[in-house]
Amino acid sequence: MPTSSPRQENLSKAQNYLSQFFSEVGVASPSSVVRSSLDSFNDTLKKMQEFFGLEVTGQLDSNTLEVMARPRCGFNDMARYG
Amino acid sequence: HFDGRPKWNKAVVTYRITDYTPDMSQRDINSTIAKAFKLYSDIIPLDFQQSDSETADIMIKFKSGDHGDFAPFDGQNGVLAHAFSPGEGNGGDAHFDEDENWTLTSEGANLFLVAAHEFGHALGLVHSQDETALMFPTYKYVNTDRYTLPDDDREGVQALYGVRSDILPKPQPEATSEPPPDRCNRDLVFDAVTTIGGKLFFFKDGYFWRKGGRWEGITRHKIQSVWPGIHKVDAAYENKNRNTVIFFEGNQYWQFRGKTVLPGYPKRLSDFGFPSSVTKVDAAVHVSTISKTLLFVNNKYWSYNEGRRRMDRGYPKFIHRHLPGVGHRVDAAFENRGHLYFSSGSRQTEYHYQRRRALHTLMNYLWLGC
Repeated sequence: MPTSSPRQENLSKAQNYLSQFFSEVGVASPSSVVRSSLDSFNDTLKKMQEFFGLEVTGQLDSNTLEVMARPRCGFNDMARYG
Repeated sequence: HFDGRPKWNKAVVTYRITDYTPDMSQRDINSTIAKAFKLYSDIIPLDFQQSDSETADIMIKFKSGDHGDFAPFDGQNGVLAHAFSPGEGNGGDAHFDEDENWTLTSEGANLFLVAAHEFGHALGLVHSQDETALMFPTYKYVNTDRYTLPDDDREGVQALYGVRSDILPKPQPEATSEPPPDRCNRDLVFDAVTTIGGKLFFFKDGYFWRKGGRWEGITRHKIQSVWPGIHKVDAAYENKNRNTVIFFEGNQYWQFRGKTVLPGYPKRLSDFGFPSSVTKVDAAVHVSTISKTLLFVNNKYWSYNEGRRRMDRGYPKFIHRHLPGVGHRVDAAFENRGHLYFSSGSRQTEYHYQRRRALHTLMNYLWLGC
């Protein structure tokens, strides 16, 4: 099997991170062009960047990756559970 | 806050720790969890009580991987812990990832900081966007000594539960911004006194006076300006053989060489050999002739063998019985030119240790050129 590139790995990790902490239904793959019930990768990434006070680029830049790599609480950042 | 602002509608919330981590002793885990809850009970009218009952409100456990709540942990780093908002069943429960290295220091994951964060969720707080808040989602170690809830968290939890009516006004951030003590006050009581490199250091509140040789005079300094991390010195002594000075503050102690703290400090008083009931040392003095250090706590004292690095057997002893003439309590003690000085209140006793005899009584302030 071919190994995935670092960029693909980052995108995959970011998708998992956003699904876990910034979405209640899950986040679509960044390369997805099919309409789905999942949240859009780019829009959710922007939410995440805004939450952490990062520059809101919608791009997976190094600052964003650094925040995603920090140890953290498992609670959803956007959740408003009743 | 969570939608609907769920909170505990009772005055006493119970908690139970069902699974401990082997990374720390159960005693340390219990006291750290209690300390984390106390951050909140200090400022809101809610008390927390540890319980062995199955029906405790907040159930706490250390587990790795899948642990039955559909939110499996992910191994070391990544997610450290999670907790549920107030409510029945899982409500309020806090889970800690057993795969983390749980500590009381800056290494690994500091249990006090993570637990305090999770209990914020258990009380009804969601994540904060304020990077200085405890409820910010990512972990960052900060000094836990005298830690109080940051403003954002305090305001959040008080908005839910109200303000505890019997709390004192919030202490000023700069504790040493109070006016410095008057060295010539006849009622001056020392917190601690020690020699360092042939000079005498007198500690009072956040300050110390340094008394050098005959021509050097007396200078006053903030403790923090020389020994960062030390706010107030309860007791201190110099170990000339190791060229170090040991400071006691609260239930911790530090060992410094010059201005540099030695690796591994601060440590807990229990690491020094005190029983867990001792939470503060009143005074300490190294008796150079016998290479032992006397440590005073309330009306008793211990003897520490510096050579063997452990407490001597047969201690503690009553001060008034085994050091006749000293009194019942010692606030500060030091050795100077072969004599010991035991200070209690504004007075002190010059003492001949081998003969167990008081030689003179004098006032504290007389040491400070008054």
